[in-house]
Amino acid sequence: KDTDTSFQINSLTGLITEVRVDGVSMPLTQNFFYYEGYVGDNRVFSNRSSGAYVFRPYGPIKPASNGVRFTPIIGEIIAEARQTFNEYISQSIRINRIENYIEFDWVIGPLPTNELRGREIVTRYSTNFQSNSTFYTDSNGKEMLKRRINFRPTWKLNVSEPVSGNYYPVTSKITIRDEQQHLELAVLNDRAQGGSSLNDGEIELMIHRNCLHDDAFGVGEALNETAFGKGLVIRGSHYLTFGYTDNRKAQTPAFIEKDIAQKKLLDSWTFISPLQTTPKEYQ
Amino acid sequence: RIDLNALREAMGVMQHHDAVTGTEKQHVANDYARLLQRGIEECEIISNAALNKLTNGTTNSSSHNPEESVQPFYHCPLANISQCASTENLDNFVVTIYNPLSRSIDKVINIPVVGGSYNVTDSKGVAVLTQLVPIADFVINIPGRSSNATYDLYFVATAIPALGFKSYIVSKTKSKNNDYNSEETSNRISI
Repeated sequence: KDTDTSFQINSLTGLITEVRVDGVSMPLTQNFFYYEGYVGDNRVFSNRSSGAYVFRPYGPIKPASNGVRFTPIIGEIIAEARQTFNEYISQSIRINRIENYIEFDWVIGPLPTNELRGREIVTRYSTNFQSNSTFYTDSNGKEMLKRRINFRPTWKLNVSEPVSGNYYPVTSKITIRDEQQHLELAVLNDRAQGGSSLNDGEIELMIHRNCLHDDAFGVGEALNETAFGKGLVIRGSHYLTFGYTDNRKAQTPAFIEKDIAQKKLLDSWTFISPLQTTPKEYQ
Repeated sequence: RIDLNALREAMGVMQHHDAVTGTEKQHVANDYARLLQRGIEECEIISNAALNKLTNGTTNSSSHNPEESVQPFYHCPLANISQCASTENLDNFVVTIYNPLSRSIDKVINIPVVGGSYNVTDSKGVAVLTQLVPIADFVINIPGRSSNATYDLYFVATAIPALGFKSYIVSKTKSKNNDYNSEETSNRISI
């Protein structure tokens, strides 16, 4: 109501197809995928298992599901689409009447453990951006650092791990830009994650993983956390926003991103007190 | 200051690189959770004292009037899975929102409740817009969740002052007697 922010879902696929933030629209899709973790005897580097310390995918990325069931809920304060991708991946895509972002609130787990290889779950946001193999991450938690696929600024890189060799820490934000359209897309995460932009116009973030074999780097146990006797279930959010980087709008993406970051990292505290008198007396 | 020490020490322990990246062993992860929980519980003592001073309008201990009522301020550490013992079991309660930023903000507040109909009024007694949304099945079924809450109650807290607070009174009602009474969002379609 107060902000011109919305999204569209394709009723056949159940996936998001377009987003609108502060009156600016663009096509965007989002889906969940997984990598299988490499399993080896750890004797030489090429046989190193994917584990707590290292991410070594085995084979190509795979979609987490073939179809998505979804339920829209539309109200005066929030509107959301609840999506169920499979038995261990669900999500609510949510907007509210006062904020300039779209929230992706995911619930992942328990991941399957009945296979040889662990699963490493990622989410991908795909746009038509021409991002020239370049993206930005706040890996040191202080400033946005420029990243280029298959490139290091101080030496000639021979990439032997095309996926994990391009993954970087994302402390609270990852962005891509389209210099021709003067657009910037940002995903703010509520916890540190690994992320990349392996293809132009895409942002990929890893949000959950289990590795059924130790990587022999020191932890001495498989990464297969449990809670209440089952594999760990995690819940968290990504906040997606975008806008024009030139001055055609009053609020630039940097302004909106800083506003969201402040509100999320220094979130307000909510306390509950029993009402011991009548509401009138309390007032 | 003593009440802050447990969390201070826990945060000191958690500068270790295994705590930062999550590469600690499982039993160490469990111990980190124990340390953090204990630290946060001790900080509740000081946040309760501070909020009582703020809400009673006193700013230092010398001006504290012993006859002023001491009000408990509970927080809901499991609100992220729509579970809160206080809001689920009370028909009438006060929601106090403290804003730690140095500027005024608006915020969408989300509280797990058992369902029905609710009135939310601000400090002047003016009813605010609310929305009741059924909690998603995939949240209700999270292992370890133990809650009677089946709905999330949403309302917008407006103009929470910088480094200040705002309180709202939530009351469960039997009848829907005004436009701002919350009721379940009706246009819910499964596709």
